[in-house]
Amino acid sequence: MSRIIAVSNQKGGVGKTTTTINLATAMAACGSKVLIVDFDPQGNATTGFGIDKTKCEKNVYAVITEQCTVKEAIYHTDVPGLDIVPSTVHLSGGEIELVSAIAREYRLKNALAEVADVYDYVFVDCPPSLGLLTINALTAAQQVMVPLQTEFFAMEGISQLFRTIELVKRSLNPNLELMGVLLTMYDRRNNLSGLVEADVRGHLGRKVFNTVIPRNVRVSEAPSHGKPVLLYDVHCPGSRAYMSLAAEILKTKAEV
Amino acid sequence: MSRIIAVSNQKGGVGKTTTTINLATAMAACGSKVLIVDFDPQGNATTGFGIDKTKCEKNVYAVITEQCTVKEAIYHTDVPGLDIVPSTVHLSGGEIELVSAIAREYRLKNALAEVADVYDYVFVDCPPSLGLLTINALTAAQQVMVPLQTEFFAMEGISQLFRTIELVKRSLNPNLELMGVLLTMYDRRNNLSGLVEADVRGHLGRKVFNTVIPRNVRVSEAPSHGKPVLLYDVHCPGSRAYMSLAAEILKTKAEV
Ligand SMILES: Nc1ncnc2c1ncn2[C@@H]1O[C@H](COP(=O)(O)OP(=O)(O)OP(=O)(O)O)[C@@H](O)[C@H]1O
Ligand SMILES: Nc1ncnc2c1ncn2[C@@H]1O[C@H](COP(=O)(O)OP(=O)(O)OP(=O)(O)O)[C@@H](O)[C@H]1O
Ligand SMILES: [Mg+2]
Ligand SMILES: [Mg+2]
Repeated sequence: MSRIIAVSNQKGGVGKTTTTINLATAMAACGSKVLIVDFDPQGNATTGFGIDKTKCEKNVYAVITEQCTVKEAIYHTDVPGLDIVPSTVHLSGGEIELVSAIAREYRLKNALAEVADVYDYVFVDCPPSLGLLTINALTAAQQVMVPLQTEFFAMEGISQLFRTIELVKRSLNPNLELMGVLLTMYDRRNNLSGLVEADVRGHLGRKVFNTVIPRNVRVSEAPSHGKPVLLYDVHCPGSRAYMSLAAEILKTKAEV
Repeated sequence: MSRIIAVSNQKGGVGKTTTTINLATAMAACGSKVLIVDFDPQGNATTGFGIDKTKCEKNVYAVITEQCTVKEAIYHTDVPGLDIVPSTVHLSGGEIELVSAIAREYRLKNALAEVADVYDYVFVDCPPSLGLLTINALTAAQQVMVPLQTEFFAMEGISQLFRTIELVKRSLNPNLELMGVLLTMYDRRNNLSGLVEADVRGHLGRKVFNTVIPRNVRVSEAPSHGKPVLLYDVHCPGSRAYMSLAAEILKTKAEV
């Protein structure tokens, strides 16, 4: 039975896509079978693997509008054991189209049922908003991972996101739980990072992953080569952090 | 007659709010009368001035749902000559509510007509999406400013944004034009910044502002003190860059 994880935060640029790409790669490197669903109309997760979005006739928009199944829209990446359902520009019209659709919040959940016994983990990369696409991802998921940039503005939206998670849990998906908050782009040279970390750990305690992702230029260079940072530069601080995050998640699963 | 400028890019975390706050402050410092409309449900522009969102009964959501006028929802900031219409969490429901409203794309435009002769510039800080809130801002504006982080993923969404601007220009607002692309968070130590700059200036030429905003930690610290960076540390590279951007804009206006 796949564990479906929505990677979500309505604050923009906090590392949702970067975490989806690199954590999924690290989990696949540890032997898990992993699927990424690129649920952002920008399609950054798709491009991050060097896939040409204009050639993806079968894509996540076609899946949620029931023009094809998830299995038909799966593409292999260069990482063994890691597949992706790509996003294309059509998805940006998808949100408004879904507003008046039947069972609009369950489109993704119903589509993913078909691959429940194929993958160990499914990561859904969400857009920076709390609209119907994110609601679909939260309804399909068992857990939510919240990347949080260690900057002032990033803290602000967290309570709004938690309220939305509660709302979805109450009326659409009772199984939904917070997997954890992941601190990203941590910069040791910048006091603000330390202050934000202390504040977040103070408020959320064990709900914050031990692993912290450092700001590391190799991480932001990797997508321009169409590769996850683990393939681009496996020894850099960014790669090591995502590997230790994968180990932290796999260890917790073992304990459950 | 106010010049209304939408600050927009659906890519998250590229510096839309930071540019709105600090450019508006710099323009006010040069003697212009300026209004900021915080049109992002996260309300970062509101908090960036130390305003308590929970106390703003009159806000931009009330304005676009016609519960009050813009004039009633104006708050003064600590910067002389700079006012703001704050955003609150109610705005996140606003987008879905607008879908079936009459003249849904013109709500902001109609509301701002009331203050057309009060302000020289109105800056609308947009959320990271191309939904109805951004469409409202593009319909109300004469110009669009596009902050672009000098990173790989940030380049990807530009053509989608330009397509949306064309669409709005054709069917909702024939006066709309691109004011310019502003390169932000430029980091001299990172090759990627230089590559992105060369690429963007190569493609867009004069449509890219000469002024480039450097990555500067003082800029990201300022909002935690509830101040624009020009009030927090007027001599830092971030403040100087936003002042030179204001001068570049005021000079262009003089030439028109
Ligand atoms: N650890 C890191 N070190 C350095 N740069 C990073 C790191 N993580 C992400 N970045 C860069 O920061 C930018 C924002 O990251 P990313 O696009 O993953 O965020 P996002 O939350 O998915 O954004 P959006 O809200 O637009 O979907 C990207 O240019 C990315 O390359
Ligand atoms: N020139 C800069 N130097 C350093 N940090 C910056 C700079 N500009 C913005 N930042 C920081 O980067 C983060 C993203 O900036 P900001 O919130 O303004 O982007 P945005 O495009 O408005 O994001 P969103 O898409 O969520 O609305 C913030 O934490 C901000 O403080
Ligand atoms: Mg993303
Ligand atoms: Mg913003």
